[in-house]
Amino acid sequence: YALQGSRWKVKDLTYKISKYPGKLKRGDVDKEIQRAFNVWSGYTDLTFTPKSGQVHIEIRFETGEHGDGDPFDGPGGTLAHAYFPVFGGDAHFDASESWSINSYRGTNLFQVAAHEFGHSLGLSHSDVRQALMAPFYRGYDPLFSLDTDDVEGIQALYGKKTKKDTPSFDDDNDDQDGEFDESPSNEKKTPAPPSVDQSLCADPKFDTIFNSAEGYTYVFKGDKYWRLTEESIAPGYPKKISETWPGLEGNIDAAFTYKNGKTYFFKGSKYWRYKGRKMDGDYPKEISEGFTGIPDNLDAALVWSGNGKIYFYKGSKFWRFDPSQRPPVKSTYPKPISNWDGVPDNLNAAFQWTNGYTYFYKGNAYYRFNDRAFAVDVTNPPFPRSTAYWWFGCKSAPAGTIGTSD
Amino acid sequence: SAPSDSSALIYLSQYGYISASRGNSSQLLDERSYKKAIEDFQSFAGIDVTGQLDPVTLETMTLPRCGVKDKVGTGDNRAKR
Repeated sequence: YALQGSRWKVKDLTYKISKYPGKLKRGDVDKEIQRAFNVWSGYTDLTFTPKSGQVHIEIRFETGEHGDGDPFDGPGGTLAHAYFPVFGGDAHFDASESWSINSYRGTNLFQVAAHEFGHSLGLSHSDVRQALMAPFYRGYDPLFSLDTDDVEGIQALYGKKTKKDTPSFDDDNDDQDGEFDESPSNEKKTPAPPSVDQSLCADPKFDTIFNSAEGYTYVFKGDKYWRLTEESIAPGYPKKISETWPGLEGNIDAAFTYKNGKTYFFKGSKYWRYKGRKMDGDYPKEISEGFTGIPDNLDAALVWSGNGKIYFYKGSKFWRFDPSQRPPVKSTYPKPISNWDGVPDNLNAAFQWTNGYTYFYKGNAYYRFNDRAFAVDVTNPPFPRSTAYWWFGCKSAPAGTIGTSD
Repeated sequence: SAPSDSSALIYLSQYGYISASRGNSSQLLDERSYKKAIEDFQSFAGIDVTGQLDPVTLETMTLPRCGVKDKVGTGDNRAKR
């Protein structure tokens, strides 16, 4: 990263949009601009508040010459520019561009705005290609997140985040087992019942499994979910999915949490994005829109530790999705799941656990995949093993190798 | 100069690889400085550093981008006290 040499003395900054683009709704632009500021407030104690009258950062959509001696050049070329703090921090966007929101068409407003606000805060262009502060527009990235380079840059100027966002996942009151408060606001929670739920022992097949950004492991089945502990199920479960992730449906096909800390849920032709337990925008959206090249009605999805890319599984095939590439799915996909040595077709779920291993689930059984050997681990007892015994703590289930329910 | 040379010169000037005064008077820019500016751009853009306006360099110059200079605060244009 590169610092221009100036920064704001205060951390509570104000902004206003003085001139809007022609083709987008004002409310949508307001949301995207706030989201773009949030990119930076997520890693620092900076706050950005919309305000009228005198503000720190003024935002305008302009065409051609617009009074600062640095005229815009029409569609393409220069998309926007912004001034460093010492020059006022204002951000100007070329109104001739086809600004878009959550779409591969046009130029993504959120990403460009987040970049420009980096300048407004004192960051120059970075020569790290994957950094947000790299000068070139890289196309719409549905899984956008700041690069380490950007985070180090902004924290060099304003320090690390010490305050938690409000209201967010992290700010909920902790309950007995350290999890967030899932009860309605202002209601006192009842203590979790001490007994461990046995319903997964009777039928251990489930829909999806994933880790939350906070490091908890959740199993979804129908309209219910369970939190797993190191050895079994946490007390007090199951709970209703819709009560904890408002707006999310049951019978989810697949889910994963990406490196941006957001969790993606897939069902049929749709997907949802959540930040903690809060829906992160207007969802559901079409998989074909946000994950071009990935089929509907998925079996499983995971972020693979081998390369950090997202893998989707369906039937006997898998797809690799790399949001930084265009297209994100190479033409050589789908490929056969048999490439994953020892992993069966028609999976129910898959994820990488906190121990670094990747696990695949089918029926009542699971397989542990060794990411270095690129094969299912050879162990005693060998895989597949009983999900009920090894994951849900059901002592009545077999501990050795089992067949799948299929 | 070929058209690509003159537009490249404008580009390099616009984004801070050549100081503005030089960019306005291309005939006064010596070949070594011009090559150095191209190399700086290539290095910054993460493409092969050839010092030549090769096709990849020219194509990179057509990519949509931010209008803020890549090179700022280098002190190149500051008078020596």
